[in-house]
Amino acid sequence: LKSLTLKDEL
Amino acid sequence: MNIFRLTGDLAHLTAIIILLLKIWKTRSCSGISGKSQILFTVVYITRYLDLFTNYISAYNTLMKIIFVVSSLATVFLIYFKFKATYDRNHDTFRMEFLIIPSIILALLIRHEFTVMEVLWTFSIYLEAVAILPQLFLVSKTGEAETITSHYLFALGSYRGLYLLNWIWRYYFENFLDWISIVAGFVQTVLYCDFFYLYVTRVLHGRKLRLPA
Repeated sequence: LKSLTLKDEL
Repeated sequence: MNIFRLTGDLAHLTAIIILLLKIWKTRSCSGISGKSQILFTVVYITRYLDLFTNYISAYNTLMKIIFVVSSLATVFLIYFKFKATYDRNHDTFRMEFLIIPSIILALLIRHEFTVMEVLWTFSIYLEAVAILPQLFLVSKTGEAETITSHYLFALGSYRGLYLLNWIWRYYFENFLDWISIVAGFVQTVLYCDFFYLYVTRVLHGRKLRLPA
């Protein structure tokens, strides 16, 4: 499971 | 990008535009909490520091810039241009009650202990509760203008739509971020009482007046 560390959201 | 995230972002953008237009057209910020607007500005600035370090897309960059600039403009209108109309006496919620716990929680519960990551986490926690001064102001005066109700509805819908987006991303992209999900859930729950009044009163053409 990947974490949302990309921070591609607003 | 999925439909929930896009509509969430558009709801967020709509809320910001409604608020700016309301203040600009009526030349008044009465009924609006300057403190909530300061908190949102702090949220955007601390979250979008990655504008300087990380490029994601033109859409992402543009939206981040719009959120930072429009929130600064809103704060300027409330505290400078139309400050005579600001409901200072009713906007008495203490911002430090929200900022300090958010800082402490971000230091304790975050993915990595780096400046950028702690600030990002702080912004997520602070955003969850940043509307409280505004809801407090509405409950103190006992009513809200219809346009302010539309603003609150659009702003509240945005994180609710993001919750659906996170469910989508979990199933289709295998993404999961408990910090965003729990904070986003808390944020949406805070609006529930307001959503109920909005649907039962404002959508039936009445003004939002709190039950005695």
